[in-house]
Amino acid sequence: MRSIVLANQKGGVGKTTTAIHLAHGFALAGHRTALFDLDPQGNATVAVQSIAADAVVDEALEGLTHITTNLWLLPSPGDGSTLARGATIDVERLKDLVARVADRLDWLVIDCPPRLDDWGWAGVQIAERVVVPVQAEFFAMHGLSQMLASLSAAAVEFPGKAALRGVLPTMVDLREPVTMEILDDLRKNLGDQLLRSVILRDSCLVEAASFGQSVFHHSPHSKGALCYAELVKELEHG
Amino acid sequence: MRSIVLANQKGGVGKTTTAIHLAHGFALAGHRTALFDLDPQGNATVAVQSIAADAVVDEALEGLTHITTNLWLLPSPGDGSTLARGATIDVERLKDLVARVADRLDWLVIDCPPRLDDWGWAGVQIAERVVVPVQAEFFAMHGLSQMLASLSAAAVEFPGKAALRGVLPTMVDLREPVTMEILDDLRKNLGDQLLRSVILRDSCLVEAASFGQSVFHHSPHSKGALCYAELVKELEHG
Ligand SMILES: Nc1ncnc2c1ncn2[C@@H]1O[C@H](COP(=O)(O)OP(=O)(O)OP(=O)(O)O)[C@@H](O)[C@H]1O
Ligand SMILES: Nc1ncnc2c1ncn2[C@@H]1O[C@H](COP(=O)(O)OP(=O)(O)OP(=O)(O)O)[C@@H](O)[C@H]1O
Ligand SMILES: [Mg+2]
Ligand SMILES: [Mg+2]
Repeated sequence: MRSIVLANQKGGVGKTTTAIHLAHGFALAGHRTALFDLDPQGNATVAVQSIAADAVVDEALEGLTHITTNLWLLPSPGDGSTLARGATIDVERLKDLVARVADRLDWLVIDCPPRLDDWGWAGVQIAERVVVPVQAEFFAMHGLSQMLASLSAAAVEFPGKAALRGVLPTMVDLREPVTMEILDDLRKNLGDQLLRSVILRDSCLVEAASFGQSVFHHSPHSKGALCYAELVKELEHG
Repeated sequence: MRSIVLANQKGGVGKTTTAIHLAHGFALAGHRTALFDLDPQGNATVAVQSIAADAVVDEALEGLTHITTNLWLLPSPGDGSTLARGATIDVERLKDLVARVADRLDWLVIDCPPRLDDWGWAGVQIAERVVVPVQAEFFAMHGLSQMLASLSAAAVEFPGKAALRGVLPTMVDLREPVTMEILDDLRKNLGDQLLRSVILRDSCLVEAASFGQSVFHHSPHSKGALCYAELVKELEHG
C-alpha cells in the first residue's frame, strides 16, 4: 500500500479538494483506496457524501465506510464543532488501523487540517509521502519554505515517513498576468520538488463539492477533472 | 476602545488580509489602533513589515511595536515554525494587556488562526465583536452556520464578548457567474448579519502583502483599497 498525505499549514490552499480527487481518481483507476479525513472540521467527509451514486457499497474494511467502488472513508474525528476542540487523538490507534488495512489496499490518501496541529502531525507520521498544495501567489513561497523545513524535520523524527513527493500549484488562474511569473519562480526555487501537474482554478470543483460529489462525476470534462486526472497519473507512476 | 476579531475556522478566507486593512484603515482615519497577531503562523506580522514607510515610529505602548502612525502591533506568538506547536497561550496575560492599553487606544483588531484552537478561542474571548470573513462560494454556508453557532456559544460563555458584528463576503470574483447568486443566498440566509461591504477579488491585495505593505499605500486606487475603505467606514459607524 502506498500512502500520501495532503499537508500545508496555510489555510484554504486545496488540501481537501486534492485529497478527495486523488482518492476518487485512484479508485476510478482500479486501485483499492482509503481516504482518511483527519480534520475535525470534516470538509472531506461532507464533500464525498453523495459520491456513491449507484455503486454497490457493502464491503466491510476494518470499520471504514465503503463509499463507492474501490473507495473507503475514515470519517472526520470531530463533529466539526469548534466546541469539540481538544478532542485528543490516539496516534497509536491510527497507526494500528493503517497496519491492519495495508495488505487490502493499494492507496491511502490522508487529508489534514491547516496549522499542523495534533491531527495534522498525525497525518504526517502515518504517510510515506507528502504532497504540499500551494496557491500560485506571491505570498506562497514564504510559508512554503517553513513548511518544507518542518517536513524535513518530520522525516528525521519518523523514519520512512513524511518524505516530500512534491509541491502542487493549485487554484492557478491563467487570467492573472503574474501567474506564469510565479510558476516560473516556483520551478526555479524548487526544481524537482515541484510536481509536473498544475491544478487550474475551476468553479466546477467548488460546485461538485457543494453536491457532495467529485468533479469526475459532476463535470468529467472540466479543467478541474482533467488536471486532477493528470495528477493521479503522475503520482501513480511516481 | 472598540475591539474586533477576525475569525473563521475555514482556512484562507481573508482573515489576515482583512485584519491588516482594518487596522491600517482605522489608523489612517486618525484612530489610535492596535493589531494583535494571535496566529503562530504570523502571516499578519510578516505582511506589515514594511508598512511604516517614512512614518515616525517611537511611541512606546506597553511593549507593543509601533509600526506606523496611529498603529501598534502585538507580533505573532510563534516563530511560525510548526515545530513550535503547543506553545501555550496565557489568556489572562493577554486580557491584562488589553486592559492596560484600553484607555490609550481607539481600536483593537485581532487576527486569528483557522480552526479556532487555543489562540483563536483566546481572540474570540478578548474582543467585543466578531467579523467572519467568508468566501462567496457554494461551500461557504455549510461551515458558516457551524461557525456562527460556536460564536453564539462563546457569547454566552464570555459575557460582553464575541458578539457577531457581521459576516463579510471576501474574494468576490464578479467574473464568476454564480457569484451574484451566492451573494443573494447569503443575504436571504443572514439578513442583517451580512455586512453591506463586500471585498472584491483583487491581486493588488496579494501583491501588497508580498511587499509587506497594505494596499492603501501600495495601490490606493485599486478595488481592494476601495472595498476595504468602505468596510472601515461601515465599522466606524456601526
Ligand atoms: N482548483 C480550484 N479552483 C477553484 N476553487 C477551488 C480549487 N481548489 C479548491 N477550491 C475551493 O477553494 C476552497 C478551499 O479549498 P479546500 O477546502 O480544498 O482547501 P483546504 O486547504 O483544504 O482548506 P482548509 O485549510 O480550510 O482545510 C474551497 O471552497 C474549494 O472548493
Ligand atoms: N480580496 C482578495 N483578492 C485576492 N486575493 C486575496 C484577497 N483576500 C485575500 N487574498 C489572498 O488569499 C490568500 C489567503 O488570504 P488570507 O491569508 O488573508 O486568509 P486567512 O483566512 O488569514 O488564511 P489562514 O486561514 O491561513 O490564516 C492570501 O494569499 C491573500 O493575499
Ligand atoms: Mg481542508
Ligand atoms: Mg491568516
